[in-house]
Amino acid sequence: RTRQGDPQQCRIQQLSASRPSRRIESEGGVTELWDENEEQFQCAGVAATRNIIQQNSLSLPNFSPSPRLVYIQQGRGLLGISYPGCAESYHSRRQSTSQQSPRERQTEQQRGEDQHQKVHRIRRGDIVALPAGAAHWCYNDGNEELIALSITDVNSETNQLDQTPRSFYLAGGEPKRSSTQQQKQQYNANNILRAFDERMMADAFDVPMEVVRKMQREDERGFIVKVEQGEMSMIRPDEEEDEESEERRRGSN
Amino acid sequence: GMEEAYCNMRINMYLDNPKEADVYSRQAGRLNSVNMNKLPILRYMQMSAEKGNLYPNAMFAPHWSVNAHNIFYVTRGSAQVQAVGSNGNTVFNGRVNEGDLVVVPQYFAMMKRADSNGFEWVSFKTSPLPVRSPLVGSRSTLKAMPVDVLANSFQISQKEAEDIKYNRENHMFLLPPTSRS
Repeated sequence: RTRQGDPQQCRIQQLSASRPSRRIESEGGVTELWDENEEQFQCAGVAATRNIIQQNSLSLPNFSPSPRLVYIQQGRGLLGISYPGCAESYHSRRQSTSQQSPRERQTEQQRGEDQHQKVHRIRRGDIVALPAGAAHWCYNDGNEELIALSITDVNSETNQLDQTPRSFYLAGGEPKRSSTQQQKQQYNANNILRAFDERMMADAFDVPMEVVRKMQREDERGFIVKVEQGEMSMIRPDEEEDEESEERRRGSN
Repeated sequence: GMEEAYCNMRINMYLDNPKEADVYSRQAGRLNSVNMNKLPILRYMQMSAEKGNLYPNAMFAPHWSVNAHNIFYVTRGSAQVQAVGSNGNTVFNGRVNEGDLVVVPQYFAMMKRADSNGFEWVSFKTSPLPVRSPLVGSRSTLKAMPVDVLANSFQISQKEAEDIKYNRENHMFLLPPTSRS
């Protein structure tokens, strides 16, 4: 398949440097978007976004129908990616405590818990590849803002929708400050779980309706949220071990 | 040689054999798919198909198709179907019956629940090797996320986040009815 761009879009008389034209403020950071209708973006079939994630904040899980390359301009964080069709977690029996009732112990023993999670350390200068359809989240556990510039190839052959840049979010919601209809149209993103019937969702997840109501409630925090109750815990190798293996790789080249 | 191979390629495959189901659940139903690995001519056509069979009140887990549009045609029974677009709006919410055809674009999330008489359908997909990403079940997107990420994303407790991750961990795509349903 060839790239689907309209050749008419590339009759550009003059190129120009551009800056973001829109700004979506969330509880834990800002999303800045370049105007995808600019001739140069239309010609190249790409969209540009800059995410600024504050300290101890989480960019909520989302995926895009087009592949995306991200450059970490500043800061450090943890990135989780779920590739469709790939098993990500392994399970082990949970240790039961003597304070639990036998029934609780039985329930706990029947359920697994993650022994491993695929979480990547990202830091300033990294380029990160996010394949089309891979759901990802990013947590800023550093001591400064994490700034990430993304270029999305909306013209990619993996995208069978139109060339409008889209993000499908699995949580969060339109921030209150940017909830005008115009901005909604401009930032093509929303929480897809909220539109499902709560009874069907409760049956699908096999959880009480109350939990589904919480998942679907109006969330004005936006798409980047502050993490509550201190830092998030993750299962991942020690940083030192990470850096040592990186050093070893460099040394053996 | 290429032309000869193409000309002699097998063009048909029986799609409704329970013994050859790709996904089978004793309580929920089965899925039979035909992709370019089973029927190589589909590589040239860039298409594939799937036959689904849901038992009464069973569900097809909420999921989205990663690399294909999905056009499904109801061959027997009826079901409640919901589909959600990228803007978070419900783009389809209704009952489908035998003879109905629905187009679900790539990345639009969808779930189905069979009515009391069960539900059968055949899907046509615009990829020779379609991939779907489920929200619920053993290989679901949410199950792959740490409990803390879910708890903070949905503002729920750790226990509730664990329930979301694990309550359906023994199922893949096809979900048996719960006591509620």
